[in-house]
Amino acid sequence: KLKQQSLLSFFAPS
Amino acid sequence: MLEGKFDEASLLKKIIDAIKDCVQLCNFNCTEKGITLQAVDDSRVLLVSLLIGEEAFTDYRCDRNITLGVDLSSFSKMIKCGNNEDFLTLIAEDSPDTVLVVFEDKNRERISEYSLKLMDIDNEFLKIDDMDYDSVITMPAGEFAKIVRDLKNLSESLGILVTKDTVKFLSEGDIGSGSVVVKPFTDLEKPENSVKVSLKKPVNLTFGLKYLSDIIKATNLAESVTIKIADKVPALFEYKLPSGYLRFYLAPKFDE
Repeated sequence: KLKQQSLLSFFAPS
Repeated sequence: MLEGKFDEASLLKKIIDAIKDCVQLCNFNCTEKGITLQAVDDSRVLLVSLLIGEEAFTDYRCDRNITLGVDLSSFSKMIKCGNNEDFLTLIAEDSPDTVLVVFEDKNRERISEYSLKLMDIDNEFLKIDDMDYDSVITMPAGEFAKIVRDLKNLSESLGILVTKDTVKFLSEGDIGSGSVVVKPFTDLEKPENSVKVSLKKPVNLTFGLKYLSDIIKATNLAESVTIKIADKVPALFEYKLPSGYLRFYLAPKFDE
């Protein structure tokens, strides 16, 4: 089953 | 002070319509170069990045950087009060509590003004690095929208497979499956109908159709959409504005 990823895993808060 | 005049209210109407269903509270950052906005949806899967360049306005001035914290559902209601062809001017003081929206009928017979109360919005801002994408697809925005609408009937997920010279959109659900294959194509008479595919590496990615359905609300903004994808990173969907862009970054679905 595929899991929806979060943008936070790729882009750091600044 | 900010004073930005659009030749036609329709441009701002389309922009707000394209983003108001996925993000609600947004800061519009106004600088001398134009207006930018970045916002993430509540589930942090879809990010909206907007640039309305100063060239998109017939008149534009912004002496100091100004932030307008806007509730898009309220803003949308006000913007709808103007006709598409009206001039639309946004006016705000340097530290504004409100933004003024002025519509002018082109025949100068009617001027309407609306004042929107602004909010302090504590947005989380994500730093987006330039990425190397494995594949870049440019296709008619309407064609992409139709694929998303059609395949959404079958499943919650859309697979995008890019191999040499072919893009395959695929969805599989309980009632069955469907796919649409798009190949590069050049329409010399109507270049906006062309499909371009550049490929460094084959790509096979899956995205939530719920989010893609939000993205295609931008369809009216541009003739074509550019989709940039790479394995296991967020995809970029870009609609070009007369000056600037509306971009969506969408996190994919994959196995851990």
